[in-house]
Amino acid sequence: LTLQESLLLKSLGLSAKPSPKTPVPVPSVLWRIFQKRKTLPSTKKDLADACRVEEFNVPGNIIRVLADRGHFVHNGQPQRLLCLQKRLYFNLSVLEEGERLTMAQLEIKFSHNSYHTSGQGQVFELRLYQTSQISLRGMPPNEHSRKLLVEQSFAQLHKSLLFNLSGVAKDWRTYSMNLGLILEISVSGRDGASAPMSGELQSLCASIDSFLDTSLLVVTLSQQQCKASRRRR
Amino acid sequence: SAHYPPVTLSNLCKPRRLYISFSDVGWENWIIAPQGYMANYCLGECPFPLTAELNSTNHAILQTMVHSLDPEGTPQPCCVPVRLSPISILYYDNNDNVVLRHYEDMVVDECGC
Repeated sequence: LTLQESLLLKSLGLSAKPSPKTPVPVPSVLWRIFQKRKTLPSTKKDLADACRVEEFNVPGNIIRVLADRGHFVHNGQPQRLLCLQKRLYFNLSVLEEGERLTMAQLEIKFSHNSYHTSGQGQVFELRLYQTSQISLRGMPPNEHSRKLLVEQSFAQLHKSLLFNLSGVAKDWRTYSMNLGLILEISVSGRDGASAPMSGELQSLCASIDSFLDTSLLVVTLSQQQCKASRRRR
Repeated sequence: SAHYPPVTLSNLCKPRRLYISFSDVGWENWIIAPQGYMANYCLGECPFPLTAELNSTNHAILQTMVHSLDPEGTPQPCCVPVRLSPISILYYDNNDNVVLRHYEDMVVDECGC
C-alpha cells in the first residue's frame, strides 16, 4: 500500500484494504438504507445523523450483515418431532476494537411462506439455545450445556423471521465466549391435537425444506468516528 | 486610504469541484457502492471587506482588516469548509460480510473564512 492509501484507509476506520474472496449478494436491507441516504437532498444530508441508524432507532454508523458459519447438526431424516437442528455461528471478531455494539438482529429466511393444510392442528415450534459447550460436527449438542433463549410457535412459517439478539451478541465479542447458538424447528400438535405420525411428520417437515439461511445484522458505533463533532458555525 | 487590490469573483473563497473515484485508487473490488463521490474542497481569497456571502467569523473580519493594513505582517484568513455532509459506503470486509458504513463530514457543501 502506498502511504497515502494506508492513511486514507485509516481515516475511513479501516486497518487494512479488504480483499473479499467470494462476494455475496448485497442484503436488501442494507441496499435500501444506502439508497435512502444517497437520495437525501443535500440540505437534509448534513442534518441526517450519520451516527444513528434511524431505520432501527439505535446509535450506530456501521451496519454489517454477518453470514452464518455454522453447520446442520443432522440432515435428512427428521428425528422425533424435530425437522431441523442447526448450529449458528457468527464471527464477531470482525468488529474493530473501538466499536460499541448497539444492536444485533438474527434473520431466519425461507424461500417462501409455509402453510399447513388447514385442520391438521399441527404448529411449527422454533427454539434458539445458547450453548456453553462445543459439540463435534454432526453430533447432537449436549442437552445440559445449552440455555433456551427463544421459544416461539407458528401456525405458518413466514419468509423471514427476526429475533433481537443484542444481549447475547455482546458476549460474542469475546472470542472464547462465542460458541454460537442451536436453532431447532420442530412440529408439534396444537393443544389437544394428536402428535403427527412419522409419515405425516415427514410431509410436515418437508415445508421446512424452504429453509434458506440465517444471517446476523449487527449495528455498531465507532467511537473514533462518532466523537462529538466540532462546533459548527 | 489603504490600497484594495481588485479581486475577481472566481477567486473568492468557495467550494471547488473535486470528484473522488474509488476505482482510480484501485478500490473497486471491495467497495460495492458508490463508485466515487463529489468531495469538493475550499479554495479562494478572503479579501477585505469580507462580504456576507463569505460566511466569515468575526475574527476573520478582524483579520482581513489587519491584513489590509499590514499585508506582510498578517496573512488573510483561511478559506475552510463550514458546512459538510456525510456519505455512506457499502463494501465487503475481509470475511466477505457486506458492511454499510456512514462517514460524517465527507462532502464540502459550503466554504467560509
